[in-house]
Amino acid sequence: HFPRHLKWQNNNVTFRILNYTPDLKKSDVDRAIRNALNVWADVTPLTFKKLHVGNADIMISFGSKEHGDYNPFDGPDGLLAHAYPPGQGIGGDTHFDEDEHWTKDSSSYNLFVVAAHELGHALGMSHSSNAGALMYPVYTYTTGYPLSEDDIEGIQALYGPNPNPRKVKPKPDAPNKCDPSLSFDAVTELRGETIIFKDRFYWRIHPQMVEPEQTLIKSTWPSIPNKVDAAYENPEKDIVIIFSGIRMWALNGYNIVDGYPKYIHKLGLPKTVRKVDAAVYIRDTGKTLLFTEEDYWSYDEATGTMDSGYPRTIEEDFPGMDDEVDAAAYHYGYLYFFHEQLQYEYSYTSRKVMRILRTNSILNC
Amino acid sequence: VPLPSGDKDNQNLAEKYLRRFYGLPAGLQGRQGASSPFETKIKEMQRFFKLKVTGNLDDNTLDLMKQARCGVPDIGEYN
Repeated sequence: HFPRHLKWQNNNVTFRILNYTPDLKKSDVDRAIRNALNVWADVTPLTFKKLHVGNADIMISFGSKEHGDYNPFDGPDGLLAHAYPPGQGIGGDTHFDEDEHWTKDSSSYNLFVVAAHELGHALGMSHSSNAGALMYPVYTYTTGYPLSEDDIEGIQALYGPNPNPRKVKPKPDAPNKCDPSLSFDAVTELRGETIIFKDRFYWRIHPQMVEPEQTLIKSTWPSIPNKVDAAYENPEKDIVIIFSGIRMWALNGYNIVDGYPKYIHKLGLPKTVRKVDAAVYIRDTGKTLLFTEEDYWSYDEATGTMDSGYPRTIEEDFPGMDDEVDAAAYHYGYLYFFHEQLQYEYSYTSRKVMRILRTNSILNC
Repeated sequence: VPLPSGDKDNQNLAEKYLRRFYGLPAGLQGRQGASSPFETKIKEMQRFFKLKVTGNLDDNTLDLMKQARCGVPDIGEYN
């Protein structure tokens, strides 16, 4: 909240759109603003009435550089918009930088996403340091219902819950890297960095960076799903394969390779396989191991075919390991298997588990 | 010794960012030594974004400062 927990004293708030961006149809702007207000109305007793003349609580406008409030915008990118906390006069007013390109899709910058954030300010919400919250200060494109538990808790502390709540499914807050029960969805290398997927987020670990950087998957790869099951890098081809459900995507750096997504069965997996739990490329053999439930397959990257004699069981070939795997990585002759909150360091040469660590020890916890 | 131009640009970007979002007092920031207002504000921003709190303008911190964002400050009153 803002200091003194500023809020509207009357739950029936009025708004007015003073002008429109040429980037979108007028009806698209109207819809984006209405949908953004509905996000907050869904979880509070607030109602929003649109005025077409005179003074409204929330006056919405597009302007560039110095636009009349001594808080100038800065041209394309950088500052996207701002809004004032509830109050008389400029209080509640919401301004969008006309020097941005406003869109209604995942290309920058999605007007609905920014408006939902800014109107949060106009209702009394300040910034959240939770990377999964709508009120996080940095722009991140998201799909689906934009409020996280953190946002809902904050707005209901000001106005209370909606007496007739519409069923909404808030986004989980960002996973805490040092939660002792943390488990991973997927791990892969990417050009010397380690990428760890968990829920809608990924951590990026760079050898020179002490702290892993947490980011929303969608803000880097808008077209891959919010949930990654497995991932591996084939450094020889400079590609990373991302698995989600029965589909897989190929990334070249941060770009999606044309022709993807493809079905995982293209690799030679039987149709009965509906999900890959973990995947890892073994540089020394040129094979990619694909784990699903208690079995695994070996895929020959050079010939692009599945090796014969598979599937084999994980328990049979990796003694000492758990019988299922959440994620897997390979470094200098060691396989790292992640299962729930434990990480098994498995020596590929001596064929045994050398160490068992906490999963999040890789995140400097 | 005058900062190399790249560092100077980053320094200016950082000062502008901290002034706007963390209330760094206006005016030339003197020495960047221990507990200078600049360093104090850098730490405040690193704490907010859960970065490693170093007080230095390191890559992680600079990366974040360059990302598109909302114009409302991250701390305190917005008038």
